[in-house]
Amino acid sequence: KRHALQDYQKTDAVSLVAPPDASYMSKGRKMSVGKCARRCSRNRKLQFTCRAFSFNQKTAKCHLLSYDSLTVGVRIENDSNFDLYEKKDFMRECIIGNGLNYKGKRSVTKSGVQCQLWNSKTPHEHNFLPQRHKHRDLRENLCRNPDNTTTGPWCFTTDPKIRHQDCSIPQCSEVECMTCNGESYRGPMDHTESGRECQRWDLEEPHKHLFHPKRYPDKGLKDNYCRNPDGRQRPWCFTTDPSTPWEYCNIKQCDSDNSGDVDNTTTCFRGRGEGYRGTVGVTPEGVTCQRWDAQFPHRHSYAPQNYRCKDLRENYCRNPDGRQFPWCFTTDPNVPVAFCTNIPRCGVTPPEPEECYTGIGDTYNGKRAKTRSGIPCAPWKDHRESNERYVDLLMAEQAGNFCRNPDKDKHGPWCYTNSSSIPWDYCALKSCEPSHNNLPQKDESTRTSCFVHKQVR
Amino acid sequence: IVGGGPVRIKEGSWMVSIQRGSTHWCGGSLVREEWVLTDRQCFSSCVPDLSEYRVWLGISHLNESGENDFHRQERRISHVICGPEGSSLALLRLTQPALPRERVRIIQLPVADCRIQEDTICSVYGWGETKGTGHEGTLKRVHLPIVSNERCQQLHNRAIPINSSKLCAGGKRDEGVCEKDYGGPLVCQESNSKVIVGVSINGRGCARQNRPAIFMNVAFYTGWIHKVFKN
Repeated sequence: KRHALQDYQKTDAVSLVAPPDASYMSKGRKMSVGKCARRCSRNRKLQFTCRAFSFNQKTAKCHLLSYDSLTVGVRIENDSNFDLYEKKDFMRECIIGNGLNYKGKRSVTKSGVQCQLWNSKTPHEHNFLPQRHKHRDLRENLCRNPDNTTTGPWCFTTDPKIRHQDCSIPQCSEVECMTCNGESYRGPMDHTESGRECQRWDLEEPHKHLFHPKRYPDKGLKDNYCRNPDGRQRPWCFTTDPSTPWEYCNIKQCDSDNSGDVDNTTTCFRGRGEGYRGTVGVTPEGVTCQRWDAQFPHRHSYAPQNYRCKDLRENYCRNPDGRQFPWCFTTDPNVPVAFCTNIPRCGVTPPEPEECYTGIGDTYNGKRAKTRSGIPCAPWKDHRESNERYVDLLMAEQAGNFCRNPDKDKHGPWCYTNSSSIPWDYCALKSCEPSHNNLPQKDESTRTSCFVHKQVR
Repeated sequence: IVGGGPVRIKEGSWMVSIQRGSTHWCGGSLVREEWVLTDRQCFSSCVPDLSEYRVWLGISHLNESGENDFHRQERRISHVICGPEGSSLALLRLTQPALPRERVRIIQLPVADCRIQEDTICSVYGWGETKGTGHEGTLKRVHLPIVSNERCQQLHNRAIPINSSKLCAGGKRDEGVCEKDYGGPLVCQESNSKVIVGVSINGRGCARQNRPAIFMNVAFYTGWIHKVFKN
């Protein structure tokens, strides 16, 4: 039931141009891409070894090729009509496990000695002759593992003093290391941590799914390689085992674990806000975000220790999984997740300039309408009942929901919010005087007693 | 508390032990049946994971058992309201109000912007570090004289700005507040009336001679506290 396309790596919109003498291309026949792959894999009734095929998307015509893009003299050309499928075995220069199926081009041992031809018996006599081990592809002097040895592909060497040596072909899991949670990993690992083969992202079998390459063009969903398109802990893939939908892949972690390509910002966010590292911890509706290290009221898998480079500190809005905007779990049991669209997008809305107030800010007339923790201010008129006298005063000057100081609070302008946990708070404004706590103290003569003595009978 | 001695039963009935996990973490003062005043630095942020904190009231010894434990009231915290910028204060709202009893009482807040005269003898309370001065785990108290802000600034070599939002006490001897006392009160008395004039804060040194302890001046923040109660 294994789909024949699993054995191929696809390159969109290219075709191969080969010299006419050493190459063969079959005449185009109309069929499905799957059938085309099966024909190339079976190699029946062909006068050549099929190494790749070219598929015309428009006419659905299949051309089998005796060469691939690594064949000497072959050129790759852009051609929007054709997709090229090449056998992965011939293309990849890394191994899974002990590399029993390795069919790559390396022909030098780990110490740099040239390999001896497999069909030659000098300088070392041996029994691994190509005709005896046909299925092991003992061509030329290429590194192979015909005896299933644990140390991987090897060869007899051309140095009479060294009979054979392994070729030190890297494990596919170590060819490319991953940073953070591997969202930018584009390496060649295509097996899961339990050794299952990955399902191609562009196939619907054995597992139907929504992660199609065309739907997520920037997620690197190529062939059947392990990827992390949705912010899981590590790269993963659907498996070719019908009873195991998906599994994580084991991929080497880079020594330095910075995300590199993410541009960190604090006052606004870029793109989808993966690099947002600011301290907004409330939703646009004023609901406080749940701490990332808490499992209440919402249980989740975004434990900060599993997403170290995502900076899941406190309850700050973050985008650890590539959603549209920074987001958070909320402290409202009925609202699991909310997008923090209250954070401005960089460049679109210029970050609010640093504003300050003089004195205690009772004359502040600016447009700031957010508390120091980023909660939007509520309209003053909604709180008329609680503080009728000064709200009326503010209504006269049409204060809207701007930060004001109608009760002459010495700690500065403030506002009401619609948040039940923080009904009011001071605003994100600074005093223009560096030490605004140095307010004049009352003179000794007018010193007020700290005590209120209750008069009792 | 370094120096001083254990508190008599019923005194210090406004004292609360803020427990983190199952150990004493910070001091605090019951200022209303459902409000505790403490040091903001006892919490990782203004939105901490509150499930790990508890407030104990009505205790004199942290490991009380039997009859004495009967007086203990345990409450969870529903909200941490951080004080104004630079205040280092926090008001904790309890999930249920404390029940006033012989050993659980609120302490009066000072009149807004009042001042305590220099050399007035006031007291600090806590279950924190004793530095070998005895009575570990028991609520202790030590008397400290109020030091003027100007004098305090001099004694601290002007390294810390002591403005009107702070006040100082102690420094005569190696005694005063220490680790895990922070958040607890500086209490002054006039006649029978006791008032919380200061809140001890973390990071200002521990009971050193010629280095008066620095407290947040509660009177400077009385307006904020009442506004939180009201709203």
